[in-house]
Amino acid sequence: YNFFPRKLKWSKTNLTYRIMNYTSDLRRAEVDRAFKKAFKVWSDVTPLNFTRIRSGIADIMISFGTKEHGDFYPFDGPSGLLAHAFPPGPDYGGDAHFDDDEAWSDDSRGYNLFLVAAHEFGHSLGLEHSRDPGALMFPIYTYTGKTGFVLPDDDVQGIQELYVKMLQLKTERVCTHFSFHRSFFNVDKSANIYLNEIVLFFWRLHPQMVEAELVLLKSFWPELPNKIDAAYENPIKDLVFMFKGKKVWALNGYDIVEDFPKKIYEMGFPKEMKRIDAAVHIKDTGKTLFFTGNKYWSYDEEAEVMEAGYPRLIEEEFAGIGDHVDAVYERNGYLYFFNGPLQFEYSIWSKRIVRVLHTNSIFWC
Amino acid sequence: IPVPLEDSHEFTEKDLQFAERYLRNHYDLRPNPAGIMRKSANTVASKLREMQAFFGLEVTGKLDEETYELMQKPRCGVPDVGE
Repeated sequence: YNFFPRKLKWSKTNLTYRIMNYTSDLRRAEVDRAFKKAFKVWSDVTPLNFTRIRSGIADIMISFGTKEHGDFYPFDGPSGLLAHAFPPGPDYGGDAHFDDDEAWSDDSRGYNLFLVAAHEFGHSLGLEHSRDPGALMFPIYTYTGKTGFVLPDDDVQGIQELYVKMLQLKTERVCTHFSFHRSFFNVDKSANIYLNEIVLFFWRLHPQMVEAELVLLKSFWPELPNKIDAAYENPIKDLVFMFKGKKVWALNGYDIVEDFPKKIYEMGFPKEMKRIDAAVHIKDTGKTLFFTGNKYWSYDEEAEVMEAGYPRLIEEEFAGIGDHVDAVYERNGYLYFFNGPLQFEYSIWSKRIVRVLHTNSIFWC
Repeated sequence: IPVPLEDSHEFTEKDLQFAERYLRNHYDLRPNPAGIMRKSANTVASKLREMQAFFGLEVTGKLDEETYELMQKPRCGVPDVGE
């Protein structure tokens, strides 16, 4: 992947776009959908958000034109030059132009508008052409089939160097910032994964790594939703379970286990349960605790059933940690409950809180 | 138009104009200070080498059939080198 000179990028993550006119090759709705899908290619792997506006000046102004169309970079009639876009910046910056002498389509005929738009928006965000013939940002048009476009890794690495590393810097700032404003930082899901390392979405801590590594879910598990509610690891089954809303995924490393996602009520939760706030597996008992609202459940992993006598009130069993849990993980016989800016270290053995820590002390801030 | 040519291939004047326009659009080929029409051959050769390197072609600095074919493929209008 390559960047424009001076590594031009947007200094904000919320960007707007406006469709100025349409090609006659496709219905308006098809054009709208192609552009929306093309922006999603990039928002799926970065913190970027794209909002369409229908009047005024947008960051990314999209238009169809032929030959000389007002920017002194004329198109050349059918085929040859298909489209072009400008790197991030004011005025023309970010704008994308499509040659209306081309035959635009939403399939393999002529040129697929979604594919060309996804490429051009890569330029609008700061990527130049890649030398990798398999990359979306390779300059020559290739039709990659109608179903399930997955952004090639070269493009993911390029755009994340622009917009995720930036977030990484912010993370460091969060740590320093946190040291002055304690309430700034909270964690809403964590999981013990791969025994020695703890994964906080989106940070990854490994005993051998000094820095917390910022990772996007999508770069590990593209099929997972952008954000999840809770996660835990079952070391016996060597699987990680992730929860979003009423769904649960089982992961074996980078792979999603067959037949997943499933519905959480298939694990024995009431059908009306909408989400899980936090989950933690306790190796010594073989039980997994699930926290939702002010209650918690206990799940017997061996029997694969919800234990009788649950749910119970969190306050009854874990007095002092508050009436809800953002995230929780287990380590060396202690449960670490996250609740806003605080972390409660709870001894499973003596059944009481032994320490109260600041949430991002986990990052040694 | 001084486009260094592979001996074996017959290019028409139109082909050469197309190749020169391609290099101007995508590899920032500029008119030679010596004059509008006269472009020093080594400027064009160096741009051809840049393009051949970018696409993983054999880097000869000469317009050959493979290089010309690639120039004709539909593509994005943004230059391949920083501008």
